[in-house]
Amino acid sequence: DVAEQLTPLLPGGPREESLHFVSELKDPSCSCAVDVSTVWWAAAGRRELRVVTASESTVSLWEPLGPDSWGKVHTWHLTEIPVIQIVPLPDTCNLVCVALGELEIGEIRLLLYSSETDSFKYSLVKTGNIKAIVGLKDRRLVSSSRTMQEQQLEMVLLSETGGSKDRQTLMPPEETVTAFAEVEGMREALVGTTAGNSVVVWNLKTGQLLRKMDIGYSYPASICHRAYSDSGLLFVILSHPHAKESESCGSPAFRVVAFNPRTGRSTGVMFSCLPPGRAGRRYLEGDVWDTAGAAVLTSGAVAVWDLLRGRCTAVLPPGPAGHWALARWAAGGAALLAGHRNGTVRLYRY
Amino acid sequence: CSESDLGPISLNWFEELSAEAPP
Repeated sequence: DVAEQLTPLLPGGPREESLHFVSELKDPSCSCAVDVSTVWWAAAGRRELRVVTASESTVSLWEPLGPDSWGKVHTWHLTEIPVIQIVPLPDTCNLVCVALGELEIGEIRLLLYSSETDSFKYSLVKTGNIKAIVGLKDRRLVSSSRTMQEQQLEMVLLSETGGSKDRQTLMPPEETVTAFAEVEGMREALVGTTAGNSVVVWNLKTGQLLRKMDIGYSYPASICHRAYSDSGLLFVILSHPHAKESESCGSPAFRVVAFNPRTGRSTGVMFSCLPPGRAGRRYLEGDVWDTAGAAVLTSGAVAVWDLLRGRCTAVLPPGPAGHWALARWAAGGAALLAGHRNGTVRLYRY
Repeated sequence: CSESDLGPISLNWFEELSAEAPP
């Protein structure tokens, strides 16, 4: 019935045709899925995209068996501390990064295959009260952690064998960092959002905090997803999990904001609102690849947006298996992965 | 957006801010 509600409301209808179902994987041993992701995996001389699924106590690696079927290659059992999330490492092969903890992230581990011992294993990268974490190109991992006195930000350069080759401390802002995002095409630049609703910029090579820029109070608790530098401006894609509905624009799920890093001034470029009606209501969690945003809504639907045009381009209503719980873009934007809590993941080409 | 809203724009903002920021 959600699809029926949406049909007359979305511009041009729900446009499910922009999502094409490709395949499905089902993990009968998974009672409560917490995350799904993809990883590039090189084996026997070829590189392929594999799916990674996580429950509270397991992380499983899936390989494509045919055009529409998947087989489980390996399951890592992590029984001491619950898995909270999978941390994608863009352009990295044969490494799966996971964050574990009770209420907050307490440690970051790498899961990998060792050809030397012909076995799957894991290694510990970091422990602490970790508030935010992001994987960057070239096997780099940035995290913020908090002690009673101070906030520590660190970039770890990972080795192929799951160790840490180098560490670089980043200068912390006064406010707690809530999220990080890489700047496309600028290897040494990193942006973050803070609890005080600012966007901050670092130089990853030197660790310098270059600029703190106010987002404005209209949209509190903004989370950065991606950033692009173009024509001297820094375009940051933000989501607003707690944004309230306003008469002028409905409920904004994502916004593209242009910052002038020289002056710290900003202006909104585009906002993408939740689909109107009962299908939307609130944004629960989402993911951005390039200029495509995807989010799970409180209605149990997954919505997809063209963030540069501010248009909702597709909606996946809750299916027979119930509400959607997870929405992630595959590496390189190859597919949208939509997951149910029962461990079922469906892949769609967008 | 116009340049006047955002102030003077520099294509080399990253290098300039890195040179100006405390080490």
